[in-house]
Amino acid sequence: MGCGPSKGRRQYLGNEDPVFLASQTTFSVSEVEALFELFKTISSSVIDDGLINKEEFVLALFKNRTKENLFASRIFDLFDVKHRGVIDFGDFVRSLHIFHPNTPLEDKIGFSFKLYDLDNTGFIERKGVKQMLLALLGESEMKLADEAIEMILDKTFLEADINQDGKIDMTEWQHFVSKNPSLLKIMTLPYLRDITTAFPSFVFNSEVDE
Amino acid sequence: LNMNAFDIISLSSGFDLSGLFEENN
Repeated sequence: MGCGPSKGRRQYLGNEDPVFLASQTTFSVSEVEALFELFKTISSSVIDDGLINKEEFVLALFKNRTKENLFASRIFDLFDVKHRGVIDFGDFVRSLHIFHPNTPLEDKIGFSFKLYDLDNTGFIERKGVKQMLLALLGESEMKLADEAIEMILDKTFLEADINQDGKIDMTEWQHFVSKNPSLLKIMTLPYLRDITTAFPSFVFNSEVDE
Repeated sequence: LNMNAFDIISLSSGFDLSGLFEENN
């Protein structure tokens, strides 16, 4: 529902039509407009160019532009749908849509699979999982001996890699996630349910009739 | 340690996209 004065023309946000974006996602047009307010803040935090670069993404996540985080970097790469090193508004909305509480579980499972498919081979491979484990443990306070890491990987792949070919395919991942639903916890952002409340300034800027 | 590798990755990353929404609105 448009909340502002309609001028009888469609307003484009970052060259994206909010009505079209809403039709492709779980968001309403008002919610897409609200997300544009957030996008403008993040995309202008370092360079005001209407695009989010990795530094701005990490800064928005951690309020600290120097923090190294492999997981955040991986999420950025998945948001960067066109592989240009930046996230435009369309990428931002379509990617955040995955994290909406109402988005089907299947979409969340697919995104989480890509998150762990580090080399984009179409499989979650043991070496990629170990690489993520080592990088993240190195960044955190949590310390584990290599022997313990190998044991955890053995146990994980024994359970997840049903055909024991050394890698996890999408069907095996779906099965594993269904037995370990906590893995999808990070794939839902309750904030997205109340996005128009969190960013009310769109009310004054809206020119879109829904 | 009774966690699988992916639980540890999620936990140790401290990853939470809600950071995008905090202090930005």
